[in-house]
Amino acid sequence: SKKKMVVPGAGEHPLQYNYTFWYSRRTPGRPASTQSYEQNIKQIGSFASVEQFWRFYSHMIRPGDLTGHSDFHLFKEGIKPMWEDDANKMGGKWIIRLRKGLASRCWENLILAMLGEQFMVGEEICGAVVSVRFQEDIISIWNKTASDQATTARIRDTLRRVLNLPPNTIMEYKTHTDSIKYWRTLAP
Amino acid sequence: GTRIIYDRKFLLGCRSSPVAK
Repeated sequence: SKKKMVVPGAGEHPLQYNYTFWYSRRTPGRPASTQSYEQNIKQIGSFASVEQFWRFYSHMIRPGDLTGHSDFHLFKEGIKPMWEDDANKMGGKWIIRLRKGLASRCWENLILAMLGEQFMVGEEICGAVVSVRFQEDIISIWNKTASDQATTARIRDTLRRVLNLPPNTIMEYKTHTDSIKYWRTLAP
Repeated sequence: GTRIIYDRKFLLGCRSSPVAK
């Protein structure tokens, strides 16, 4: 990318990685092709420090207040929130389905854990997504190597700890290659 | 190398610090 990477301001607390916020919204019921998915996703902005993160986040709508079929994505700078990105194509994600009312708190806890490097899995984390839907909301965290079971187990255990979820919450791991196969059956 | 690790409480504390405004 030709774009200049953001840097922490004077006296600010640097993050281990720079991140970019994205937003997407689509008409429900219609499976998005890769192209229209890329057209629907908008960059909000990038940050390099804790303070810069709060400047974005404090002005963003809470996921629980979004309507319709919307997603916030927070990915490391340079990684597109798409299965096809080089950082994601061998990867997968942990998915947690949430009943309505929990998304804002869970999303905040999830991204604070990611920005603060709480997962302890080296370079493996790619980003996180909150998806607002009609019946339920979904949060997910994406990592680079779906086949690395030690990493995916560690991510799962950290999620349980930082999200403080009810014990009966179901967590599901999905590889992106499976997600691509599934969408191809819907949108040939 | 060293990793920059912050817990939730620290990050929340930076939200209201003067430098964040």
